[in-house]
Amino acid sequence: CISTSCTPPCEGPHGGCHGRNSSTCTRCEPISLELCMNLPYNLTIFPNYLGHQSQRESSVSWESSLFPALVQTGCYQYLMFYACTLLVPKCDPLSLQRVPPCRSLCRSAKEKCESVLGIVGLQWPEDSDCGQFPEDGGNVSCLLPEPGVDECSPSHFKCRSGRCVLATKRCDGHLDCDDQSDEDNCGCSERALWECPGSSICIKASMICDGFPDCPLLADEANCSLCRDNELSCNNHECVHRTLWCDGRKHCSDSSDEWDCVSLSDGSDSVLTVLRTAAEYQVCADEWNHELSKLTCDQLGLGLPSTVTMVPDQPGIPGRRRWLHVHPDWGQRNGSALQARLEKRSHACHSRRRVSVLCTREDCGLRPALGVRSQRRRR
Amino acid sequence: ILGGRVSRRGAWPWQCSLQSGQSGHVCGCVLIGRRWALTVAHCFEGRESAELWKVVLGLNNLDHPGTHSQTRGVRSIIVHPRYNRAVVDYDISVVELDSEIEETPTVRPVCLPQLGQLPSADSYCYITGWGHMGNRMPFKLQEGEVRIISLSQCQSYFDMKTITPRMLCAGYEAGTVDSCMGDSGGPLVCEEASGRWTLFGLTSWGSVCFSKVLGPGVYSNVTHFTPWIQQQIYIHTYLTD
Repeated sequence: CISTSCTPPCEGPHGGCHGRNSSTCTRCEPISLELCMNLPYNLTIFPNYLGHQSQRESSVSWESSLFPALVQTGCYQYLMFYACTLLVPKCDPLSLQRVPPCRSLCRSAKEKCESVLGIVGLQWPEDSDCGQFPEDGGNVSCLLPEPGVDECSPSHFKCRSGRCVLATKRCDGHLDCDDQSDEDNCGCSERALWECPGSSICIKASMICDGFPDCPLLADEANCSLCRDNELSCNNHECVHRTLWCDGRKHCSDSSDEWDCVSLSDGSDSVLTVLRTAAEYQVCADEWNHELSKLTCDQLGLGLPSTVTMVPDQPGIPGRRRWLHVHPDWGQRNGSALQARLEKRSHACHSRRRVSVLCTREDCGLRPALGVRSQRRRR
Repeated sequence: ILGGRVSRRGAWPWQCSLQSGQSGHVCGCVLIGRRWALTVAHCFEGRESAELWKVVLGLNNLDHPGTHSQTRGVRSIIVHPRYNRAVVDYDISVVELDSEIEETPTVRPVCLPQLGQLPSADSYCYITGWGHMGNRMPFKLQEGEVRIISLSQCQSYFDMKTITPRMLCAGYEAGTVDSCMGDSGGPLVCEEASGRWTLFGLTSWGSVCFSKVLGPGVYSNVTHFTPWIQQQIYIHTYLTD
């Protein structure tokens, strides 16, 4: 090292260093690549034998898709073990060196599986030339599969016959195992999954009450929170006081108390309705202006206002109308949503007129650079 | 793009190039608003931080950006919370640019589909990108015409993966025109009677496109995500406190 003493992560077994400082020193790291979590070793070191610099890079590499698919062909019993010695090479905690696969293991895998790749026009990964690996039994230690090493990876389902198929094929309705065992025992509980009420759909427990409906009738997102009477449930099932809903400021950590606060009624009248404290309000047309019409369409992702009209209130509608009014300092609330620029003032609206806004998609999907003429190609 | 052809300047004004540091072009992306673009989530694997990225628009030749191009930094990257790398599901991200683009004939947003609007099976649409052409990587933006394939037919091509409702398939059995590495995040667009183009897919995954393994390409189904996209834009525009 440059300095005489070693920064903690770099010190070696005898006070030596491995690299000049913590950014360059190499050290063993626990295996986190799901594909190789069942190896007879659990420490690895990078770069690996395929030129990847990290487990993250390994996990999204082409080889990490290729090998599991190849394992399904059953071309070589220890192919997955060999692939993992390349993807996450064993790290010797004492020497902090990579321990390579033995040349015989490499040769066996290549001889038995390279032809299978050839059928689909793919080459064997060129980085894995067997000549670079030591002969087994020589003075350089190398890896061979020990008895009991698992042929399948944690990303596989092991058929009763011993074959490995990708876990996504388990109970997918297609017979993939040679003995069809991938379609046995497919009940939800047999697979430690949760069955949607009233349907045979199975979902992971982590998908229950996660804010994303997965079951019919949203059954997995029902009864997920115990809010008090004066509270409402956020999309992530937190509870927030009713008076804080649609006030223009986030109170739910997922901001869902401010979602869908503004809407335009279907049909030609397109009357503006705004939720406030979870109740529906009309917007009184007094003091309305074009800026607020633009804000309404933009906030709804509907482009620009094309028509704005003040619609007389319908008399005789049961129940008292609730009105929201334009806030006196609506213009100072830059960047705020429409609902933050309105206020409850009284249940009266002087003009007794509601706001109706028609929006039109902004210019999109056009190609002016091509012009019309050139689009017609003369024969 | 395999089996495509060089596109003309301005033919796809919503196409953008997502570039990172010294890597240059990494993925495609699609302009959907003055400050908003879409791409796929897997482009950010291992490089999630916004300051690593920039977006280049109005490009035709990667090597000669020219005066028509505009470059923006990335203010935020919003990856779908359900993105699943193992099965490449929910493969979509919203990208907020650090400032608005200037709309020009070569830089313009594409239309998002209406709720529930899907391209019909066997209709023809276009894919574009600077990805692998099978024998080399191009400098000039490539375009290819592909046919929309039904999900059930598509599943028959991929017994190793599950085709979910968040996906859209397009291409040909022989894989003659297809997207490939480097096209990810780029657009699959269809022309409507009005002459407007609508974005229905983002290049996501497929078989290894320069092998003999054939089959169509798989795209993130933008229609499925339109409510989520609008919601993210609303949250990041109006609820930033």
